[in-house]
Amino acid sequence: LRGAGAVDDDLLDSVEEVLILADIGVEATTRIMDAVRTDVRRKKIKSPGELREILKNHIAELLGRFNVRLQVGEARPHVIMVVGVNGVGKTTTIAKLAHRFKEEGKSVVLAAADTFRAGAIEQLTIWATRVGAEIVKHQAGADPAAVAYDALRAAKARNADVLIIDTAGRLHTKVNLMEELKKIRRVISRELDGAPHETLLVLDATTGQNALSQAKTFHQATEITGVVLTKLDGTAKGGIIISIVNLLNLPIKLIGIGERLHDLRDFRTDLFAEALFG
Amino acid sequence: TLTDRLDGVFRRLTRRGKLTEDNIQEALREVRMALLEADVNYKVVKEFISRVREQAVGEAVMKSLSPSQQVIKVVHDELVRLMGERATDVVRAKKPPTVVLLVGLQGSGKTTTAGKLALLYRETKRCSPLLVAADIYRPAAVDQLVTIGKQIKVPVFEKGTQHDPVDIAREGVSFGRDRGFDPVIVDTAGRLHIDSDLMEELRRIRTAVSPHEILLVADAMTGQDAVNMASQFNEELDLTGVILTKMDGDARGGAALSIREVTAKPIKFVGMGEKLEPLEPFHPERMASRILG
Ligand SMILES: Nc1nc2c(ncn2[C@@H]2O[C@H](COP(=O)(O)OP(=O)(O)OP(=O)(O)O)[C@@H](O)[C@H]2O)c(=O)[nH]1
Ligand SMILES: Nc1nc2c(ncn2[C@@H]2O[C@H](COP(=O)(O)OP(=O)(O)OP(=O)(O)O)[C@@H](O)[C@H]2O)c(=O)[nH]1
Ligand SMILES: [Mg+2]
Ligand SMILES: [Mg+2]
Repeated sequence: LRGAGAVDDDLLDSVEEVLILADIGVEATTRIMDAVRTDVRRKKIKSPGELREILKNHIAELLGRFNVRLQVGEARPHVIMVVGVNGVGKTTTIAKLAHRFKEEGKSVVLAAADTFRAGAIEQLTIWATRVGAEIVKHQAGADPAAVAYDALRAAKARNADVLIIDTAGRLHTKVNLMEELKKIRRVISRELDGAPHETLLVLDATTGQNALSQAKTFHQATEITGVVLTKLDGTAKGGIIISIVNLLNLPIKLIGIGERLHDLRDFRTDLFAEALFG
Repeated sequence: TLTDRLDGVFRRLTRRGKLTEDNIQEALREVRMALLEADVNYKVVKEFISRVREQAVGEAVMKSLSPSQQVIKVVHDELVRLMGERATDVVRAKKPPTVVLLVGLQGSGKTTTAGKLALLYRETKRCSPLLVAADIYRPAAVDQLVTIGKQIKVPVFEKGTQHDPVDIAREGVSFGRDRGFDPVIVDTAGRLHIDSDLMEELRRIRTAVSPHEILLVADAMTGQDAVNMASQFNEELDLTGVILTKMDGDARGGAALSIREVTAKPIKFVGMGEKLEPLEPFHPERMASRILG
């Protein structure tokens, strides 16, 4: 698309290939390619450079032209619940978020509500120390809702600005685990009106089409207010978010680009569209 | 389902009896879409479809199968053939200990799988596994493996987080050899295939401990990127096999075909849950049906 070649069927085929390889998915790719082919005919697009602009525009269109930032409202504490399937980067993202809030001068409490996985509480404890956040935890095997409840009580008592609740990874297909998530949510909403103010779904950029069903199911179970797309420092493009934004109306708020505390960025549609075409 | 879509195709096309170039074309378009939706890699799908087209054209439709069933049979059989053999057994070194190295991207399930693999060895071979904690980077990674070891009553060799992972791996294997443990399973830190320093670390670990098994632990829900990471890990380390994790989810698992195609290495086991239970053997026919949806 940077060359001086012709805008012919071969080029359009390789564009389709790039979209599929980016995990955009068959349906969304077909829609984008139909719109692009119409534009190419109507506007008589001659150069690959122009085609590139058309593509980026269509993608930006599907992603919603505005960027939705992570906001912290008036509530004290502002409660953020973090959910997602196993291994996507929830705990690490929470550490990065806590770090960001601390840099902004906010006080942060973390809830170690993953009481199931080996080493989960220890992992979050180390991060809490590194970022200077308080952590509320129980013993392994404790009721996650009880931990979340205690953390909220503690955050209120200390007048903390932000409470972030770490939950165990869970496959969206496990009904009992999705029920557990609903229970955590119920317990904290009873303790603080409006809580959780933010429920972030963490998705791994290396995941393929399954990310869409993850988003659908988690959204049904626990009203997602934003998505974090992690591991974009790899070679995967995370194109599935185009369908997630377009079909489910969920905003992508943040991206993870590494394993360190400062490896968190606001999602930007223009940069995302740019990265798709290398 | 794919069957419904193919039925629709063959209803529209009037020629019955033989599978011809024409009606095959449309049917294979549906198959191609199904495979892409299942996360099979674009290029792998392209080659797969052209191979299947050759096999399907001219095939007389069997009396007992509808044209769609016939196409599915050709596709399914070719998928099964590509998936490789059903897993036979765990690898045992002639001269113990068997050294197993687990590698892969961040969060794919290596540490959990190390525990499951230890259980599989112990239950099928009645041997004494040793786990080695060579991830010094992820916070509490060592604690995680130590906790897993306690839960399944398998000893864990660890040296905290202040030693070079290569030394930890080497000393862990020596320790295992001296005390008669077999296998010695080395858990490593998750890493990107494009991180040259960390890939070099894996090569150094490999040189230091001469593994009998180098297993890529890959997430069943991986998308198109599966070929990039699998081919890179394979080129750098010459894998002996692959373990697919999180197969208890509803991901179609097309990554299995992509990884198999691009590495030519066997998929040996699958992880079917978070609990510490033995790994299950890989079933090529079940994987083929799952991918086709
Ligand atoms: N390269 C890269 N690795 C990441 C990123 N985010 C998280 N990771 C790594 O992914 C792995 C899993 O991260 P966790 O934070 O433990 O993931 P999780 O979702 O909390 O996992 P579970 O609680 O087990 O479900 C770790 O090795 C992290 O360092 C990212 O943006 N880029
Ligand atoms: N449902 C399910 N979860 C799994 C499976 N295997 C591992 N997990 C979960 O996936 C998450 C990540 O597992 P880990 O073993 O920490 O992954 P890892 O590859 O060691 O992660 P890093 O060391 O950070 O690269 C944990 O929540 C595990 O419980 C599986 O087969 N099914
Ligand atoms: Mg976690
Ligand atoms: Mg690990």
